[in-house]
Amino acid sequence: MSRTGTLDRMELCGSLLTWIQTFGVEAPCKTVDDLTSGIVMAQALQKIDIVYFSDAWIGRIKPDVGDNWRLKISNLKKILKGVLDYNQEILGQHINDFTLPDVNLIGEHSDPAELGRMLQLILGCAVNCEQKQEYIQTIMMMEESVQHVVMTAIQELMSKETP
Amino acid sequence: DPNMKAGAASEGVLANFFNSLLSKKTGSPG
Repeated sequence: MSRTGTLDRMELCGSLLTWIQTFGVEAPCKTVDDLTSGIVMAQALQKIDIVYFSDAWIGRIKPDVGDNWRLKISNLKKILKGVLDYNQEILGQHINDFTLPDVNLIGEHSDPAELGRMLQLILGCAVNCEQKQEYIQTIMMMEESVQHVVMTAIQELMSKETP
Repeated sequence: DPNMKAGAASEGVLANFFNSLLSKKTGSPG
């Protein structure tokens, strides 16, 4: 169990895996491995903002990457760039001093701590986007232990955001 | 029951946080 106000990165990954399942995306998302191709994250981002994360954008994410970690990393790089650009261009905020996820570790080794960081950035998009009400209310319906981790993750992000 | 009180306090913290997030003004500056 993590101390209050600090994030256990493994716990974060588990809770955010549960959270991303609430998007009901087409691609399977039951395990950490299911997320390493980036497809689930791309589909969740498209639900968050279909105008910004358009069909043209998602078309650049390769489906069916199988076990090819180079293709996974290529997808993950595009997603990370998309999330950072979205924060700056649409949400009008810059994330400073946040250790960015190492996409190589996610793609090659399915690293849950790094995947947790990636999902944390997507969580930041969800709770700040135009339809944030829908996403925040969904979080509020989740199990209390998950809500605590999500709250700490958002607080950590907010502490590193500057307009 | 102290456990029930702690549980209620925890729920209150979560509700306060997420409600404040709902009312927070966000979005592009233009």
